Amino acid sequence: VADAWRSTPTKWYPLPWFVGACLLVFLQYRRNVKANKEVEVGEDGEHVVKLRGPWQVHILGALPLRNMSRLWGYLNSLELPVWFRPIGLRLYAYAFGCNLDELEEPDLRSYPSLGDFFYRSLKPGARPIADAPLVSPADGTVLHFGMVQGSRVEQVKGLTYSLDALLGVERPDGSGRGRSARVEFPERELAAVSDEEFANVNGIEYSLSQLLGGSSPSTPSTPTETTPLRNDFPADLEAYQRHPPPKRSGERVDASVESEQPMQETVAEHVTVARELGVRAALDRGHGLKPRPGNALFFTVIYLAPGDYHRFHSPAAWVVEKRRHFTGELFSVSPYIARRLENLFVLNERVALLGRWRYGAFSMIPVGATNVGSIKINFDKELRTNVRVRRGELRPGMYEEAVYDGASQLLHGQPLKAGQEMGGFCLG
Amino acid sequence: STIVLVFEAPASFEFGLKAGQKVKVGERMGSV
Repeated sequence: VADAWRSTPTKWYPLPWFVGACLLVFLQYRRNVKANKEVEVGEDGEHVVKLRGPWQVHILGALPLRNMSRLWGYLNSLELPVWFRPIGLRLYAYAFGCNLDELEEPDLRSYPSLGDFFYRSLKPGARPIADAPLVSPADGTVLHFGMVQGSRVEQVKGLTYSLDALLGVERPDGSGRGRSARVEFPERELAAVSDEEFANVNGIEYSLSQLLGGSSPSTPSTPTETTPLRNDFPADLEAYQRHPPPKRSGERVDASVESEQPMQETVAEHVTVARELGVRAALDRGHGLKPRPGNALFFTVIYLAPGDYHRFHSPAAWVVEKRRHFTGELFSVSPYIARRLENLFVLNERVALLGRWRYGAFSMIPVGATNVGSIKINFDKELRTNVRVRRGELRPGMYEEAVYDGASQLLHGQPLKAGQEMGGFCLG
Repeated sequence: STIVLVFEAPASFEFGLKAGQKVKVGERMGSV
C-alpha cells in the first residue's frame, strides 16, 4: 500500500462546469427543503419567507443575483461614444419595442449611456391622465388583479403570498415605526369638531374644511371647481408663506421636505390633493389596512418589460405617509418566473409606500428585478436601493422605515396628484 | 420590474382591466 501510495502518479483534469452547478443547486435545495415552512414569523415579529418552487427557482436562488445586478448596472452606466449612441440606442429600441417618437429629448446623442436612455422621460402630454379614481401608475402589462381574500394576495392563479409579508408588520416594540398618529378626533365626533379645534389639531392657521369651501367636516367634501374657497384664502396663503406653521417639537425634518419648491406652489398643490381626498381622508392618518365596513382591499400587479418607459406616476390623488424599504433578492419578475416562484414579490427588493386616499388605505410597492435593481423615489432623497449587503444580512421581511410627516403640515405626508411623476426604476 | 398596488375601496369597486392587457401611464384602471 505504501509503495502504491508513493509511486502511483497523480493526474489532474478539470471537472465539467455543470458538476459544480449541480452541487450548488443541491446544496441550495437541501438548505431550503430543511426549513420547509413557507412563511414563519421570526423572533422579532418579522415575516421570514423561504424560497419555494420547482428546480429552476433553486438554480436562480443559487446565483449571486444582486452582484450580477450591480455589475449589469455598472456596465450600463459606462459612457458610450457619441457616434455609437444613435445606432446602439436605435438597435435597443428596435429589439425591445421602445417608441422613440415620444421621447422628451429626441436627440439620441444626448443620452451618455444605456442607463440614461433606460431612465428617459417622455414629452409633456405623451400620457394623458384619465378622469378616474384609479389610473395606471406605469406602462406595462397587467399581470393580475382582484380582491384580497383574508390577508393573502394572489400572485397568479393558485399562488398567493402574505400581505403582511409584502408590506411589513408594525414591529411589536414600535421600533422603526414612524409617527403615524391616528386622528385626534374619533370618527363619531368629527362632525362636532369646531373649525378652531380642527385647525389646532392640524397646527395650521386655517381649517381644512374652510379651505375646501366650508363643507361640514363630517362628510368628505365633494370638490367641484366652483367650490368657493374662503375669499381671504390668498391672504392666508401669503400668511402661510410668511409664517409657515411652527414645527411641532420633536418633529423630524425629513429630507423629503421639498424646500426648493416655492411655498406658494407647494401649498396650492397640497390643497388640491386635500380637496381630492375629502376632509375625512385628509384627517384620518395612520389608518392601517383594516378596511372600514362596506369596503374591501383590492390589488393589482403591473409588469414593466425591458423596453417599457420605466418612470412611475401616482395612480390616484393620495398621501404617502411612510415608506418601508425591504432589502431582498433580485429574482427576475418576468411572467414566466412569477408563475413559478412562490412569494416572488415578498422575496425581492422593494419599496412599500404606505398612505391613504379618498376611500381609506392605499399602498404602492415598486418591486426590483435582476436587471432593474434600483428604485428611485423623487421625494425621498435618502432612499438607497440595491446596495451591497453580505448574503447573511439579507433577511426577507426586515425593512427600514421613513416617515414623510414633514412633507406637508396640511396632510402629514407627501401629497400626490393622479399622474404626478413619483420616481422610477434604474438599471442595475 | 413590477408595481403592486394594494388599496382599500368600496366593495362596489370594479377593475376595468383584463389580465395580460397592456396599459400606459394615466389610463383608467377601475371605477367605484
